[in-house]
Amino acid sequence: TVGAVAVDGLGNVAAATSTGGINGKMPGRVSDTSQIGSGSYADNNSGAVSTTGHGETILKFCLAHSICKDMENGKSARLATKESVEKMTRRLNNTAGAITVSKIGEVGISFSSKRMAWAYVKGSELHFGIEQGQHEVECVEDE
Amino acid sequence: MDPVVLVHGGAGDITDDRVSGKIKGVKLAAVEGYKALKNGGSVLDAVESAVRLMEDDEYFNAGYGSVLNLNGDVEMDASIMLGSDLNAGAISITKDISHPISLARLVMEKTPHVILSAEGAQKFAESKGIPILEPGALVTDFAKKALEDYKQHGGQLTEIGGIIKPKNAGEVG
Repeated sequence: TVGAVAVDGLGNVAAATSTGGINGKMPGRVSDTSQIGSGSYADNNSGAVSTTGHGETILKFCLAHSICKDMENGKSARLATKESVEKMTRRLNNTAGAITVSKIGEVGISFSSKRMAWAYVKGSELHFGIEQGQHEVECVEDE
Repeated sequence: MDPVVLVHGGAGDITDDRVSGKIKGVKLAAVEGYKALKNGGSVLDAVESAVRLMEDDEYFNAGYGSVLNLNGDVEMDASIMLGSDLNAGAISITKDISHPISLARLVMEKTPHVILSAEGAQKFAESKGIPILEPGALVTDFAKKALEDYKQHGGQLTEIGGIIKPKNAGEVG
């Protein structure tokens, strides 16, 4: 699965997610990625989320919507993402990851899986990582 | 406020030999999305262009490089959503198109629905002039090998009424 979230200078947000599904799935299996509120969710009142991981688990937990509601109730993008991913993994024993931007430009990145590749650009900095706790920064090359 | 474009390239037990390709791909995608914003595009343009770039990259489980179902076919899902009016579009179980995320955006912008699936999504894609690829065009050697490994070690999910819980080798999501 791949996904992207964005917020512009005025606080408008959007989310997008695309996947080939899960390896060895039954023909006709629909994933969480196509379900609004599980694979993607975006609301200018809170932020935008894209998720990835064990699809059936994300679907049952409505992970993207859960993170947006936590932000609407005042949590930061970082905390809302981390707590929802952990709560879902605890409850359903399968792993996943999520990326979040809030309407005020905060970033949330969390995954209970072994690895999740992520990257973001803010100003002139390019941030990226793939291991738990990894966070590297480079300058974005000028055009 | 500074705009932000954040991307992910999938979560799971990604093997060591795929780490550098994934990091390279997500960095390119984040920069691509940010460029779209900087050049006056909307947040929708930004997320669509970032995802399209990763759909073309065989290091990612989307578009070219998608994992396979039990028949060895690629069947793809995608969704897109805009925060200002909660408008959304999605497709599921679609085959033989390069950019499922762009089809999802067309569903949002050109139909009264949110999700189109399978044959209906396929027909809609054709009606909008999206090129339909030759069957198998999106299948990579890596995906074929992952499916073979799964069949040998993962058990068969096609049993009706008795679902065997296999350990899914490789990446999920």
